[in-house]
Amino acid sequence: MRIIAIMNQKGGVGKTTSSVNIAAGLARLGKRVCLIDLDSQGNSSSHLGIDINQGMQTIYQVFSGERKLIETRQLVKSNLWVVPANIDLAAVEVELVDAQGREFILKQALEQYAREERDKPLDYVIMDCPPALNTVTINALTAATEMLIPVQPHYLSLQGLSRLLETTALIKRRLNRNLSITGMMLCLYETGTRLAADVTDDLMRFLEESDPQAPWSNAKVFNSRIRRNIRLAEAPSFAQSIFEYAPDSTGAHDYGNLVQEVMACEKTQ
Amino acid sequence: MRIIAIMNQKGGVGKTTSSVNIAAGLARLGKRVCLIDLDSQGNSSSHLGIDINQGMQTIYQVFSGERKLIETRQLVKSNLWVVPANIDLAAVEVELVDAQGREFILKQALEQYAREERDKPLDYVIMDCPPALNTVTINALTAATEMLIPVQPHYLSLQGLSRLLETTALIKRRLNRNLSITGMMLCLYETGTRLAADVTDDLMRFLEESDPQAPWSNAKVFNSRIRRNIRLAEAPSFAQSIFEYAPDSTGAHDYGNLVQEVMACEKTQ
Ligand SMILES: Nc1ncnc2c1ncn2[C@@H]1O[C@H](COP(=O)(O)OP(=O)(O)OP(=O)(O)O)[C@@H](O)[C@H]1O
Ligand SMILES: Nc1ncnc2c1ncn2[C@@H]1O[C@H](COP(=O)(O)OP(=O)(O)OP(=O)(O)O)[C@@H](O)[C@H]1O
Ligand SMILES: [Mg+2]
Ligand SMILES: [Mg+2]
Repeated sequence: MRIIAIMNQKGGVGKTTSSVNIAAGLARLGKRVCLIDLDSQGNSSSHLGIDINQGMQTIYQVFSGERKLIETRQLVKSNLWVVPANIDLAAVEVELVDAQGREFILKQALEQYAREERDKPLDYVIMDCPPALNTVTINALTAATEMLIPVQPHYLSLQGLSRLLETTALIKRRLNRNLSITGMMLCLYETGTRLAADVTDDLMRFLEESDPQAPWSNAKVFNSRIRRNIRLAEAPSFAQSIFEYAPDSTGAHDYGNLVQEVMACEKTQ
Repeated sequence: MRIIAIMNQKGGVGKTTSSVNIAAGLARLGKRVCLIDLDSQGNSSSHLGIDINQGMQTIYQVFSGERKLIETRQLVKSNLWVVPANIDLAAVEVELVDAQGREFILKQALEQYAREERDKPLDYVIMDCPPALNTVTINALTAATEMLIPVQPHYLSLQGLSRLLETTALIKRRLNRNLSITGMMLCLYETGTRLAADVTDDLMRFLEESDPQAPWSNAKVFNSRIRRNIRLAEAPSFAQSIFEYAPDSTGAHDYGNLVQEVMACEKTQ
């Protein structure tokens, strides 16, 4: 089971759009996938048609210890389950501030889930993180075996990247030896603009020049770039992934390629 | 003195771009402006050329009680001061979790600043908020006299808006009677797309149909729409506002109009 956190504390870089379309892309190819929404905005949940304002079981109940993951998941498409989130999740930050072992709640919940599903194991868990480095994202990075980082090729987005990588290194040292950065994907890529080309060069150079000991030194930038495509922003209002909503769009093409790349770099566990 | 929080917990909708260009636009017209960066990413600070990795006085020292606002501000352009932020600010969430009156730290710091600057009063304080509803943003909404909400005309951005408005109403009732929502600005507007037109219609209808008692019932959508313009994303790498970097761009035109509208709706205090 690959447990992938999709994370970047910079806002609006394509975390939710990538989580939903990678999860849906893998499920269409027959993989058994569970998408966990870890953002109290509930964007992944509503992107897949779940009404987050209804009273229901969400990831909050897992953090509070009331429910198991298997009790909160909803089957939204064949092979694709979602554990939804809503505003309740915002309470976790304060409620867990001095709880023992608060970083391991999600990891333990996933281990329990894997035990219960032993006969029908999941292939992928995808976690959509909020734009923050808080208790919830630390739980995701502690539970994850790998991390995908969406990056918008803009100056402000590049600014926070080295900090994100340092935080990841810290979590790997202290909380999760298994964590590795599988790759970065360029999202909202505006082909033909000088800015996208310049920032992409900066990013590549930064990775080449990093210390070979750093946990991100093997991280690559995926070949598939996700170009800006309005269809990707329209799909959530129809509760569909890009593959259902606009199968012939550049968005479907780009995420289709990315899914192939993600599958190909199966970590030798 | 108008104290304006620029806030939306949805990520990447133009909070930093609006904070910097509104602050710079007002300063160019002779207003005395202080921009306070409240995001631990330090995007507003670096957009205006401040190296946030250097050891320096930041807004963190104000929250921790070590420094006054007047000791942490830096003059970056004529009439424009910035109180910078960096990663240190991320510690505030945990450090203040059980501090008495933690919501009022920024308000009290601004009152002290106003007393010290009595002979050369500021006209505007602009606060760039992070994409979260946390202790720091609650401080901003408690200190503010008004709020501007940048909205990207996309489905996912609209999703979280009613929650933001409800939270604002709660803060107005419990912590800050003076708080009012001056308006919402449409940012990253892609003219000619059906999505932008549809979401804008949804937003207008939502405001028209809201309860006249709700604190946002007077909120308007500014006439000036900020169109997507790559120059706005390029300007930060030159440490310039859009007015200096590309004065003839649509970005400078749109933010110029917005600044005029913001000045025109001077609240009768
Ligand atoms: N490649 C793309 N082309 C066009 N629009 C896109 C693309 N990727 C994402 N979007 C749109 O841009 C906005 C930001 O993307 P998204 O919400 O996925 O980012 P995020 O990183 O999850 O944001 P947050 O930080 O708020 O969680 C959304 O409205 C989304 O529909
Ligand atoms: N009108 C625009 N046209 C083109 N690019 C823009 C525009 N407004 C903002 N941008 C770019 O889009 C990205 C997101 O904008 P910005 O960082 O200002 O949003 P934010 O709401 O402050 O994000 P965060 O939630 O991370 O604080 C930035 O890279 C910025 O340079
Ligand atoms: Mg998201
Ligand atoms: Mg910002």
